[in-house]
Amino acid sequence: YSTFPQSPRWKKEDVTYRILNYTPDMLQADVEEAIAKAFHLWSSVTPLTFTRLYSGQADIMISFAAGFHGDFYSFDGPGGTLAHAYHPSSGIGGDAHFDEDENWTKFTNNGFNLFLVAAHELGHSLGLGHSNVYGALMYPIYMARDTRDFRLSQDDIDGIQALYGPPRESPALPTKSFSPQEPTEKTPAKAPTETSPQEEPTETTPSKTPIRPQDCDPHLTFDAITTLRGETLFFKGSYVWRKSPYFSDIEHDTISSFWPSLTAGFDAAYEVDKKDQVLFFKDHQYWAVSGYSIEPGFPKPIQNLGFPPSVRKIDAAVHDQNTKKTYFFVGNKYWSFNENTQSMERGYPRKIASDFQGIDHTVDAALQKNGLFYFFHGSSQYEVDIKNKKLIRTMKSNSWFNC
Amino acid sequence: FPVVPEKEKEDKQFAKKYLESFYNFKEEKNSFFKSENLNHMADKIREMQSFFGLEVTGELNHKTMDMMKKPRCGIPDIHS
Repeated sequence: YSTFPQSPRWKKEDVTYRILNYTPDMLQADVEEAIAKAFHLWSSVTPLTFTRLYSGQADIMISFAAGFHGDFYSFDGPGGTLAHAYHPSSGIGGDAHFDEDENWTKFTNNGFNLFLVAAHELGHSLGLGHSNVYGALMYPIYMARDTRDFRLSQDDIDGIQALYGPPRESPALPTKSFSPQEPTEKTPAKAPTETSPQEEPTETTPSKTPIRPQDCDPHLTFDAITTLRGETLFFKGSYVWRKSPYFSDIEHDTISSFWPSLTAGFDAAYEVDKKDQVLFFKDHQYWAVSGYSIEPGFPKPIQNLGFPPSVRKIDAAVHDQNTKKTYFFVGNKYWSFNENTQSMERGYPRKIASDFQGIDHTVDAALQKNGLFYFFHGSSQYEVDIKNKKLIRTMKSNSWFNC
Repeated sequence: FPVVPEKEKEDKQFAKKYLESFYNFKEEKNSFFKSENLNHMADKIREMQSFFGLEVTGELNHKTMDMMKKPRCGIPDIHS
């Protein structure tokens, strides 16, 4: 964590705040709830109390504005800078400004979650600077996360308690349910925000994160593989191996470093290059991304693609850039999906072995590269020329990693 | 992810603005400090890469540009 130079802080514990205006993107009640919930996050780990004022000068004045808005830091339109806030002091000190050119929401997709951004900005209003701990609330980059049971990271708590110390009496139990600090005037208690059906799944945080296998481990297997803008991404658990024509080494990443709100453990993935779109499959749902951004309206059920209800998940998928067909592999069968008509082709499913020479087992992952197909099964991969229905060779799954 | 080549000049401009906003980069307006500017900018790129745990190269590689383009808070990451 960090603080501002000379670590400015409020020299009192009862800090006041006032909401000066609202964004048209959200119900006023949802804005008020997001702000109150954000204050509650900080009051639950410090002796601070936050009281809402409805007129006059409060310590922390909260407003929405676009472009130039009267301070030296104009906003920059959609994306880029989302908001900023000033460290504790008189006048503009403590104030938090939100860029009205953004799309504010109480969900975690289709825009920026106001609670998450407000909680971050109020950290500044209380005296915290940015943290370089990935996943900390005070990390400078926005990360869409499940807000239902959001918790400060230890780094955030260490930082704010370095300024204000711990709460007076430690709550018997961590306050799970959110009860906003009583404002000066009664506002009707609000039901906790219901989650939208499109609410991103909570990040599965395995109790013990398995370590990344070695690149050249001869037993290495993959969950899913896809191309992406000329690169190739190999997925296993939460890990990504990235092979790019733009740099020689294999880059090691995690799914959350590209798509923080997607859960680990894809079943399948494929790229529709013409649409600059990659689709990820997990259990009975699928997501579409373009670069880093998840397309609105996802996840969707896989039945949307035309699978019968009996199909609860798929093993692998690969898009044939020549025929514009996508092949989905489930058990010992496969489907052919026409990307142009967005519908499953008639006469499917068919047996994999009858059309893919030499592939007489299930498929973990599939890839098309330079016109040839690669089918991965366990630690082996099979290079197939499907035009001539010929199995060319069998290799280790990680032969792409210059082992 | 890959950046379309002709965008490189644009990216450099973007990066300069980013480093001015968040890493206290100040470009010498005087042109004959050009080489000094380039070193100074490379230092600031290194500072940003180090903050985000990227490979510290001082160059605007694709990962560094990607990180700069992510939506973020408007407060600087380092304070003068």
